[in-house]
Amino acid sequence: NIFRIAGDLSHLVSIFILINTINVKKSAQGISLKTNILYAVVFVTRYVDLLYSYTSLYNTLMKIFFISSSIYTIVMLKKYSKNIQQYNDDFKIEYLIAPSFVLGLIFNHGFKFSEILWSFSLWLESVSILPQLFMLQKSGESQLLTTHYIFALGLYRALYIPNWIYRYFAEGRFDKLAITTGIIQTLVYSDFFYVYYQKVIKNIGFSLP
Amino acid sequence: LKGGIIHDEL
Repeated sequence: NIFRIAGDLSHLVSIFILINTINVKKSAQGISLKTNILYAVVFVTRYVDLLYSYTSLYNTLMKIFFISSSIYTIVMLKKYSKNIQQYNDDFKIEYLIAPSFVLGLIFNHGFKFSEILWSFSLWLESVSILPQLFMLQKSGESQLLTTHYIFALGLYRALYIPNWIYRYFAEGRFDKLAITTGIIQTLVYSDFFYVYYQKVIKNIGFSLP
Repeated sequence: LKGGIIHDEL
């Protein structure tokens, strides 16, 4: 459906913006390495099913793309951050990883290793942007491209919400876990969405309240 | 509702 495709495309766009920004500026300035490490963890733990199940060619290619691009991003960020100190990238990610794992143990579609990892990845994804937002808030301003990247990334899960509503009516599908974490993820972004709207529409300076 | 969740989303 249109929401799902638009969501996946905005996810792809966000990754291209990010990689392009790093390559053009030849710098990791303003980009949180921690957020990108969390995304790599999210993709690797969610897509372990690549090894033993097949849904569609689209699905498989996208999964391979997300895993490989997230690892590539980390490599590039490491390469370009040698000379700069990321003063502001000091969010304690263990405070995101540990609770996500506990929530994965409590809420899952079956007490199997793969299902626990899948649930863990959803919880972790919902809060993975926090180090990046924290960094943005501390530095007070940001390159427009970086904010475009965060916007596209946030839009992707926001678009999954109408996708789930559509699938509920069209297919009778209702994945409580995905919907709950998806709503949390969108709420985490909502303040950012508002600020982005203000900045882009009214062209005012960027700051996170 | 369908029983069993298929992880066909990204």
